Amino acid sequence: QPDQNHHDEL
Amino acid sequence: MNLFRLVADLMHLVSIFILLLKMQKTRSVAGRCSRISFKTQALYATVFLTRYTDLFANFQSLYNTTMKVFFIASSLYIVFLMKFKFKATNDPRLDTFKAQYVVGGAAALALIVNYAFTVQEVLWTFSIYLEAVAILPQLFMLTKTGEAEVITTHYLFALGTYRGLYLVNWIYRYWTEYYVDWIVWIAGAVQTGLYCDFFYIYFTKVLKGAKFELP
Repeated sequence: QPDQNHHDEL
Repeated sequence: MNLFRLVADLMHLVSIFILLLKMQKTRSVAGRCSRISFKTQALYATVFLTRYTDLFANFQSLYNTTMKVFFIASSLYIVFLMKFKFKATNDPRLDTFKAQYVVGGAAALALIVNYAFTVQEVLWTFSIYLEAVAILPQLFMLTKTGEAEVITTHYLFALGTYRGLYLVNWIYRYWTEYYVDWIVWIAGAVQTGLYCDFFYIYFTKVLKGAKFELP
């Protein structure tokens, strides 16, 4: 599971 | 950022510009059906509005923020154009996909399968699931009319390429930075899969100068 700052993609 | 993702994002931009170009062109052909699904465009606007709730809270890069602002603004602008300015060219009789079901389905799934049960995370997850199926009203419309104008097929091709390149980007990121994101991957694979039939006809007909017609 990705960390909380995983939304780096658009 | 890698080349696959950059080109994917640029293809996404291209698709939006193709759409705007088509809408400008459609306006000059009075009374002609635009063959662009309003429902798909409204779903995309919903996708961007629910995904980028972190626009002001989470700064990644100037590129990231600029793109987010552009996607939100352009999707709202397109919805505005279709709803008000070019209303006469939009034919709801062809746009009959039941969008409320996919919105409901994406919302229910986002509440059950997510990384964290917070408002922002659930909204983000909802946007991922909704984007996966947002093209369905457009593809459904295409099936109904059985044919498409060349510019519409270019729009769909640009969107499909953007999705396909994201798949390559995830494979690349997995090997180079151990990047894993199951929710995005599965939704993205489903989304790209929806374009398979379209791609087949696009490559076998449109690129050879033939009209886009369903068999």
